[in-house]
Amino acid sequence: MKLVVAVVQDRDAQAALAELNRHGFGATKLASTGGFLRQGNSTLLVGVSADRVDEVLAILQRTSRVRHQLITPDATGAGVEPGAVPVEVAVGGATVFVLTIDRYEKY
Amino acid sequence: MKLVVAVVQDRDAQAALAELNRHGFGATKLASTGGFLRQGNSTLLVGVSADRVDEVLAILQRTSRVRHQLITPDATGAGVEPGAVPVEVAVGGATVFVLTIDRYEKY
Amino acid sequence: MKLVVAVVQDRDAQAALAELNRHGFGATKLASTGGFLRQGNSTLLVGVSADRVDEVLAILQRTSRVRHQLITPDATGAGVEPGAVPVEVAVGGATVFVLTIDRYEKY
Ligand SMILES: Nc1ncnc2c1ncn2[C@@H]1O[C@@H]2COP(=O)(O)O[C@H]3[C@@H](O)[C@H](n4cnc5c(N)ncnc54)O[C@@H]3COP(=O)(O)O[C@H]2[C@H]1O
Ligand SMILES: Nc1ncnc2c1ncn2[C@@H]1O[C@@H]2COP(=O)(O)O[C@H]3[C@@H](O)[C@H](n4cnc5c(N)ncnc54)O[C@@H]3COP(=O)(O)O[C@H]2[C@H]1O
Ligand SMILES: Nc1ncnc2c1ncn2[C@@H]1O[C@@H]2COP(=O)(O)O[C@H]3[C@@H](O)[C@H](n4cnc5c(N)ncnc54)O[C@@H]3COP(=O)(O)O[C@H]2[C@H]1O
Repeated sequence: MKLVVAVVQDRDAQAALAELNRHGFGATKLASTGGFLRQGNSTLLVGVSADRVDEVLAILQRTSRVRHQLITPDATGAGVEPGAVPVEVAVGGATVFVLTIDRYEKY
Repeated sequence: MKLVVAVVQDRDAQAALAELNRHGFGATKLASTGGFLRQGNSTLLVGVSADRVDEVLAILQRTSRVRHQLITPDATGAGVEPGAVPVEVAVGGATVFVLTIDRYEKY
Repeated sequence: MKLVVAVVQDRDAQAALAELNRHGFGATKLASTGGFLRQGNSTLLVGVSADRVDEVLAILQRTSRVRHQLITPDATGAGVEPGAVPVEVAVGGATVFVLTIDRYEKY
């Protein structure tokens, strides 16, 4: 069994969960925050048998969109420097990590 | 060392954490949402030495309850169709994934 | 690739994320709660190539502080017993688990 950990934009999480449901995949959503833009996003946990991981990844790919955002960088977290030039940042559709589950139980 | 990732109902999270504390297990709670019912639940993270995983699982089993809920399915997320028939859904006690920890540090 | 899962105090999360950004590491923050003190803390997820894990751990070590707190223990979650003696508890800087990522995708 594998645990798919996927960071998606909030706007795509709804569609991803609905699609996962339709295909009978269990899923759990965690509210999260991007480390760089400090904006809210969603982290999805999907426990799935190893032979169906590709199906879950295909659903995530179909339901997430890359969006471009203009930001004034504040990477140090100390506030934007005066006169800083806005920069266009591409915020990904989905960032996905697949981990191995040693043991799965349901009580 | 193993990381136990357990999705439990909010009503059981309190009892699970108290029981884990009593047995000296460290734990962290994340607020989460069920992918299907879209209701709040809790995801617990418990880092534990491999030889004590069974104790943690036994605590989760003892402190979680299966509950039955009547829902009007809205799997597509687009709103309940008129005339949809309520369905009884069993919401589990605990859904548990055990992962391997390669390295553990405390600073 | 490795997934670094780090539980840090809220007060240190900002500095950790800023430092991770500066070094070009991607990161996601989850709001979490300590199992024992029931106080808010932060769980950071950092996907990183295996050869740069030590750099991420060094950043977490540098940006987190151990703090001492006086608490009146309520480990059972049932309310503090009258006359319970306050106890000093050291709340760690960072509790860190490193997991193996089998597969990484970006859509
Ligand atoms: N140091 C830096 N310099 C310049 N640009 C930077 C940067 N760090 C991030 N970005 C850009 O900003 C976008 C949003 O990042 P954020 O950290 O808010 O939101 C991230 C974060 O929450 C998560 N994420 C991405 N990589 C991750 C990783 N290796 N580990 C954990 N979470 C990650 O996925 C979200 C979307 O990431 P995505 O890569 O699509 O999109 C990123 C990336 O294009
Ligand atoms: N493989 C997995 N990966 C990640 N998280 C998982 C998971 N399996 C379960 N979970 C988590 O555990 C909660 C309880 O699941 P359980 O299977 O006991 O109870 C489920 C199940 O009995 C039922 N259910 C879920 N998906 C269904 C579907 N596609 N069709 C019919 N019933 C479904 O609804 C109950 C509530 O589901 P909900 O999603 O709201 O909440 C789920 C979800 O947050
Ligand atoms: N094995 C593990 N798995 C998952 N998460 C873990 C973990 N070990 C620690 N954590 C997370 O890290 C936070 C800080 O832990 P630390 O051990 O530094 O600092 C701890 C520790 O010094 C003390 N403590 C925890 N459990 C205790 C117990 N049963 N008896 C006495 N002291 C305890 O209270 C402090 C705060 O604990 P709290 O639970 O509120 O918050 C914990 C918890 O959220």
